[in-house]
Amino acid sequence: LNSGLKNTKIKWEPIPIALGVSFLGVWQLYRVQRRERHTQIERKENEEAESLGRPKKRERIRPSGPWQVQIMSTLPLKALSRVWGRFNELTIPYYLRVPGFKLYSFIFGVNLSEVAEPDLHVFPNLASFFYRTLKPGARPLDPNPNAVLSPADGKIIQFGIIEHGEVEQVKGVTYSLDALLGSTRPKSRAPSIAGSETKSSEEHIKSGEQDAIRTDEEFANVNGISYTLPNLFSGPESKGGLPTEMPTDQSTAPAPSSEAEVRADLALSDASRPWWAPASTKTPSALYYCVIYLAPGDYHRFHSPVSWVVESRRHFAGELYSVSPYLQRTLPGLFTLNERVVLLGRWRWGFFSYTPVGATNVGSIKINFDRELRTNSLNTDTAADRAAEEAAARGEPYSGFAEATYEGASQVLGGYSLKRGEEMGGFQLG
Amino acid sequence: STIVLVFEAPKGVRPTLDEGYQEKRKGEFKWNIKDGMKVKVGEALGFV
Repeated sequence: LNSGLKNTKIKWEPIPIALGVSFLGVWQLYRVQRRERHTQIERKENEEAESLGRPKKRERIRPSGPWQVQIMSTLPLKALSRVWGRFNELTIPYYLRVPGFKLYSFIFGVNLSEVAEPDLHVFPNLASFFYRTLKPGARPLDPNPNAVLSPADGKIIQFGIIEHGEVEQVKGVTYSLDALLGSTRPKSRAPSIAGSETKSSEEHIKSGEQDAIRTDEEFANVNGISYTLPNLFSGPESKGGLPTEMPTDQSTAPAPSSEAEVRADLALSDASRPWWAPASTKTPSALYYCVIYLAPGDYHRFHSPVSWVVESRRHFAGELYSVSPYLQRTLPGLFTLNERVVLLGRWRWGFFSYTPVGATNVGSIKINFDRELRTNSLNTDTAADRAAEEAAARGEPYSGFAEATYEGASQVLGGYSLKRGEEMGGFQLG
Repeated sequence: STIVLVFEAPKGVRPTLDEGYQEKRKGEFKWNIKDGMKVKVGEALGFV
């Protein structure tokens, strides 16, 4: 090798640019023609299906954006993600594990002293190391019971208040909450805020009940007994000792609005409100949002930020674009395109949603209390295609998601209850 | 991977004149984070 390096004559030559450019040109021409041909075939198939009264095929999402996004949209991202997952499940030879994981930790900034398992040999592959647990007490919870906790280790990308139902992705670029969470009200066993099963807001005002308009705090009515969420969480009978995190200091509570204000608010018909709109009229409230990005070296399990009840989940089998901060800046509506699991429920102050969004390298989202959920799976894609066809056959637009409601251990809450800081699930490789 | 939280929280009411100026409006949800900030599980994103 030494003599080879010393004696070999190095000759520098310019790269044949013309050849490279012409090759790229021919490739691009081939690609455009191929896409055109596919579009024609799809159009023909759809026309035939329409004439025969059969449902049309589900159309693939083609996002707009710079050339990097256009190139990415041509790649089979979900298939790549699955191959990546399989690759990372290959067993690493025993003696390569420690140096391999240490190198990974060095590159991506993993703090190995926090890992629950001190012996890295125990992890058979990168997938299991990636989904590692931490030592007890490594992540202490904020002592303030009124705090909304960080659900994961990561970087704050955006946060703020939602105005006119739009979430700001980057300055001037927004996406709608309907696109992120779904445009229809979730199917829930619990009485809906504006539902006919509960006492109407007007009736509550007339009866003069305190905080009665917050029907979202009334979770169930079993044998004529209504339970409120604060009572359930702080009561001695609460299962698992859920913490009392509801504010008890009444001086910090907002002053009640006047009846005129309440009535004016009620004048808005329920039909005209989006399903996720703040329902409270007693306590003025708003919708807040926060986006947290998990880097490859971060701990990839996620936890509950508050004590809340998950009533339903929506699985959007979308694409799996990278969610790196660069792509978040360049691809509009990225979170509405990617595969995601929207968990919908309620907390002390009303509506609460929690959406883990998958990415190319981490396409599998796991929810601990949802054994039926399968993300980044070929079956899911087929099921989504079937659902789209069935919706078309019924003459309805396809909602874009598969929905399930949670029964949970607590029948009273009408969902699955989570306490603050509780592990909910995580992201797995591929 | 990314997590998007969307939640309802009190907007707060402006204190009356006799209560004087308060930095934090009564009952308002207040963020405790900044753009690009690194957070860990259990740290407070905000307070009601």
